[in-house]
Amino acid sequence: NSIIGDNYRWPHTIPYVLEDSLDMNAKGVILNAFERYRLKTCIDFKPWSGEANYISVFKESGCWSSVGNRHVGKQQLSIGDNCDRIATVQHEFLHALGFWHEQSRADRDDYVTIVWDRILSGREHNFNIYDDSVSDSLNVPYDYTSVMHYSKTAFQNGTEPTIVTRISDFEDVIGQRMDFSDYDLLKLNRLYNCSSSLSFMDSCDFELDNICGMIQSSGDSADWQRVSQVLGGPENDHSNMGQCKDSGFFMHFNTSSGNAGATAMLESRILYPKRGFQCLEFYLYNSGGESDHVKIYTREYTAAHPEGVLTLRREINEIPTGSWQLYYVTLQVTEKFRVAFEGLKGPGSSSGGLSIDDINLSETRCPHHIWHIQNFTQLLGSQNVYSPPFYSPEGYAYQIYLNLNSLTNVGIYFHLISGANDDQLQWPCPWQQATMTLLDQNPDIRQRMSNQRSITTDPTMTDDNGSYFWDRPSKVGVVASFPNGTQFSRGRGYGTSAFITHERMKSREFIKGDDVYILLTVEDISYLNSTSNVPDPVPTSTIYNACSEVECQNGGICTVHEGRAECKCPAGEDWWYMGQRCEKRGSTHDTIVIAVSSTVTVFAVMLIITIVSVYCTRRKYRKKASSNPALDAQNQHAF
Amino acid sequence: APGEFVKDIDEGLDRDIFDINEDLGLDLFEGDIKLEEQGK
Repeated sequence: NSIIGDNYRWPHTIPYVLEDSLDMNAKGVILNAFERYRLKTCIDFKPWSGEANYISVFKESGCWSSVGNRHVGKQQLSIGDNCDRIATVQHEFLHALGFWHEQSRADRDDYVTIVWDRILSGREHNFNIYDDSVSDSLNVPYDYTSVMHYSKTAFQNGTEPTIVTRISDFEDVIGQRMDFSDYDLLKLNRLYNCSSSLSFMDSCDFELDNICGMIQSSGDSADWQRVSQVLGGPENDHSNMGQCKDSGFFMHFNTSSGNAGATAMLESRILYPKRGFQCLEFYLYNSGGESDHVKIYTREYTAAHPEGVLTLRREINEIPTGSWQLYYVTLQVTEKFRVAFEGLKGPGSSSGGLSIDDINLSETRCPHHIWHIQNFTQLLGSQNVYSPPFYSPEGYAYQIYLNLNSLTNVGIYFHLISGANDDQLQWPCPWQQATMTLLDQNPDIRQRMSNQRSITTDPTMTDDNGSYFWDRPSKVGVVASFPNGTQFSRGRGYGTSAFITHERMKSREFIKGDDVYILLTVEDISYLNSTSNVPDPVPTSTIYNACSEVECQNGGICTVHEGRAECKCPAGEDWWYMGQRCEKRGSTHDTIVIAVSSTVTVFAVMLIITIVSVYCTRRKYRKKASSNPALDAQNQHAF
Repeated sequence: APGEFVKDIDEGLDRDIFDINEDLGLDLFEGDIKLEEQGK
């Protein structure tokens, strides 16, 4: 289901423009979608700087795109009203990258049945198939979970599904709009020959004996042990929750013995940052003393300090006992480095220790806050819940409301609430984008399909009664109280009743160990307010970058020389690449072969010339001799 | 009640890309694919 033809491909880094017509929220959502591409594929995006072809994302009616790179210069992609959902943006950009819808692949009828008489009249063409002369499924099986698959109700003329999956279990799976599926990524990475991604760094669930190349530090008093259960807890790892026999490992620092102050440090392998900012995520389980704690370090290696400089990044105290807890640590490292996890035994008794599992490191931004909801199953379908209060980096206090008691869908809403900084803040609250993510707790960040919605506070938005929607909560809100009885004002909620269906909520690893995590980020996006503020250099012909159209092969580096793109080809001890795009490979072995063969050739040619000349000379003298016999006798004597 | 003190962006509907385009009267190829070429 990718369009066949190299001419439809984009460079790996796609130039883009976010046009002023876009809603503010849409701009923020598009930039978040780009981060998902950077984490899970080798596709990157860069502000347009004069390249011949680029994608112009603008707001027109609806959500649509062309398929593939059309080489038309400004290729438009529309993110209109209600299209500002991250998976919708991912879907439209997959079209631009060269993909059609999943159910239009040539072998579609092996997997789903189209019910033609339930399709809106005149819309039947939307269910056409591409045959495999124009569409390539890239040797990937049919993908019911594709973000590119129609839902079962697409173009229905009534209430019955237009698509029926041959395997009934997938009936409600098709049409997911959460994130890339594993097969989406497999196809995209195959089509664009991806072998790495810009922002993924490491993921470790400790299932392999090599524990992802992590090492035990010297100089500590104990080691972390790779185990699959601990008597004092946890009984199971976090990766599989004990579901898999003979697997399910994690690292454990036993504090039930030894003295207070005992330490164990576990270091990652050396990692090489590209962006200079990182987010470290991991799960901890404390079955030791309440004062047992963990310190997170980085050990940075520089020319000046080849042995590495250890820097404390975070100290995690008061780790709740008895269950796996999720933690995030923001890093800002620019040199090659290791991450180190130091367990420390505190005073007091311990019947277990500290355990760590499911580490993920990526060059992305950490969420600002985590809302950890325990015993979730009993809440779903019965109660509505409010999050604890959180503060945004700008100082706005806010709360999240989860509507769990509707029959089919989970709703999620963002509320501004009265807070300690209200007198110093701007009201109505200007252009704060709140991103609410239901975390898919797959141990590997690359395989997650988390569900995400973003909303943005538009200071000009008014409520039905004419007041400003995002005005100060004490002015436009209602009085509420926290569980401890403290009163506060809560502004009106803004969000969606259709965040996720109950069925999808119970799928994947959204609920794991009966825990659910909602990740929260509220950031100021006022800088996106007009193109002049978006980091897009104004395109002028003088800054045209010739290299943007050139792709040097085999690690060649493109440079611009006298306005023309040239590839500087890599070379090694006895090999080198050559040719305009470094497409040819040379080596000293070749040179030797050429030298020897040319020497032999020269020798052969000379030999032939010699033989021929001797032969001619002899023939010439023989003729002379035969034409003058007397001369021949006298000469005989003379020699 | 809490449930009433909110504004629902989706007005209770879980609308997909194609529903949104259909409601706008767009008859795009496969619901969201623009076929004709766009100029420079």
